[in-house]
Amino acid sequence: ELTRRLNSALRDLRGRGKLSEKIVDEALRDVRRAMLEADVNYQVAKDFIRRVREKAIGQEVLKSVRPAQVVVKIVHDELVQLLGGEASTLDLSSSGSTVIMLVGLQGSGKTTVAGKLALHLRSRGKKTLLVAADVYRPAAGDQLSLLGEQIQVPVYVASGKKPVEICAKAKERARREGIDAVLLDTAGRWHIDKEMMQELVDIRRKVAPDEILLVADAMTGQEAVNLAKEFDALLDLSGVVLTKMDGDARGGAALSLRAVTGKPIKYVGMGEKLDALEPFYPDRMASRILG
Amino acid sequence: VRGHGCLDAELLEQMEEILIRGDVGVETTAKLLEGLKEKSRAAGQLKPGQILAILRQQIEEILGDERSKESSLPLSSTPHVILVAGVNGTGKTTSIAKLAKIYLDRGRTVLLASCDTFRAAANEQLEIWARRLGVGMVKNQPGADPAAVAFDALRAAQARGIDVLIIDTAGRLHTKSTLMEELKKIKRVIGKQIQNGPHETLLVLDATVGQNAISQARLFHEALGLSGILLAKLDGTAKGGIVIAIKDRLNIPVSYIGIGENLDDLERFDVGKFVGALFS
Ligand SMILES: Nc1nc2c(ncn2[C@@H]2O[C@H](COP(=O)(O)OP(=O)(O)OP(=O)(O)O)[C@@H](O)[C@H]2O)c(=O)[nH]1
Ligand SMILES: Nc1nc2c(ncn2[C@@H]2O[C@H](COP(=O)(O)OP(=O)(O)OP(=O)(O)O)[C@@H](O)[C@H]2O)c(=O)[nH]1
Ligand SMILES: [Mg+2]
Ligand SMILES: [Mg+2]
Repeated sequence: ELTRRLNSALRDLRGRGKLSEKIVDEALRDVRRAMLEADVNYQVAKDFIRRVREKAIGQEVLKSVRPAQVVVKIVHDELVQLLGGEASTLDLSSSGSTVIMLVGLQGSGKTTVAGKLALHLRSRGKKTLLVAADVYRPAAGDQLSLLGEQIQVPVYVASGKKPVEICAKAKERARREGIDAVLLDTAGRWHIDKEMMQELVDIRRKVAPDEILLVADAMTGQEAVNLAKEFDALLDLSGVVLTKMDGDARGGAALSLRAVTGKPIKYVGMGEKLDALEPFYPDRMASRILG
Repeated sequence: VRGHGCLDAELLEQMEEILIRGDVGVETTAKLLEGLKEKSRAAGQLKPGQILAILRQQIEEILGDERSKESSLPLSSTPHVILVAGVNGTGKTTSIAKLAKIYLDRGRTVLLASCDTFRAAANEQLEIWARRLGVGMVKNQPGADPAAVAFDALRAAQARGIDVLIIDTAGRLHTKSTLMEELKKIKRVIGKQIQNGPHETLLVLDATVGQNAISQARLFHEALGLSGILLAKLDGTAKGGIVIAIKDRLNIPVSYIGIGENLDDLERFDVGKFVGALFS
């Protein structure tokens, strides 16, 4: 789609061996528009375009190739490099129980991701424990308990206790019972809610999770940058899970999250069922963002 | 962004950034800036304060809607049926509880119906809200046909002479045709049982969602015919500017805004306040 649009935009600009500034700027105007339409953050898109511009100007254009194709290839490759990096797996290397904490905004899909990760781990032979650390949302404990039942993973629910204590007690129980992986499902919250963010900081200090994953909706708009910055600054995230990727959101938030935190996107949610968890593929994401 | 007459390029770029970062989107932003350039052409000299005023006025013109000037709680028949739909996790169940409270505060009787037969503990979640509100709730058997539950709830509301019936549905992606068909069936069943039912069909949008909200609005509107949007989670940092594009292209007004997780956190949409917040 982008290549087609660029081909028509650059139709009359035949590159003579090298990409001129004029051709590159013309092409990048369309690329920038595509990225903003895909929800890439305004500033992130600006920085990205500037980097690509430097790489593109002066690039060789073979006789058989159109200038648009060269620009799109440079953009696509740069996007893949930015999105990619380390492998998308959980760090299960710690001896004893691996504690994985899930955080994010309201309704982003944390509880469902907890269930998905639990199923994923249990099917790899890991003794897993789900922990209901959301004491605010009506029936949050019931929701997680039902998910645990569906996949035969025990769920730790302690009504009346505070989240920090719940997580601490769960970790103790995990150590006693030789549990391999503990998944802490926390309540959705704003990155600007000082009290609720402090609660996450307290859990982290008390329990020292091996992984802190930001669960973010693939359709998040421009604010992806601010929420990522804040969660990462306070918690030093180990990775991101992008949910609801089975929809038609272009997912530019992925680039924003990655650009702002530098942390890897480890998994994507591809549906409501607990088996709908897939590894993150940077090249597929790049094509999706560019449309 | 090129400069234009008395509008210098830097100022236009600042305006563009504010609008894009408010999730207004590329196309609508371009349209607003184009309108600004035309007005500046006509006016000759424009001060920066005037530029902001022109943009605000353009947006208010798009968002303004006679329908929202009607009595804020139209009750056309007994019961007044409100069908609530939307993508996963946008805030439907919570918003329904808040909406019920608004009606209760005005002395109306309310019945809630949980037609989410899929999500784990969906019944339990709505039940807790119903208990807090002191209203009845029709629950479902997980896996049951949501249209059958809606039908039962409507019959119950009619039998008891309830003023307002609010129907909660499962979250679903607009791209899943079988799930959209399920919604259409719920609507058909209601329409057969009561004239003009459902009297309101609200799409709950998450204010933190970007351009995909347009696709959501379009497909839910095609399937159900929306009477309005409930823009939830506007108490964060997202501006929800996407509703401008939705109103401009689909003529669907915003009816309510959700500004928190508690029962009192729902307000009727105020265009002036919304546009003010967009530029703050
Ligand atoms: N289609 C689709 N739906 C998803 C996906 N992940 C989660 N959901 C749905 O999104 C909705 C919200 O999921 P939850 O797991 O309750 O979200 P949460 O972040 O725990 O919500 P809070 O605890 O209230 O903040 C539910 O309807 C889920 O079924 C996904 O990958 N695809
Ligand atoms: N801050 C804030 N949170 C909200 C608002 N509305 C809903 N929420 C939260 O968003 C999360 C999801 O709300 P639900 O009411 O379960 O959303 P839903 O659309 O019914 O979700 P599904 O049924 O899974 O599709 C919960 O944690 C709510 O407390 C709002 O206006 N502001
Ligand atoms: Mg949850
Ligand atoms: Mg719900």
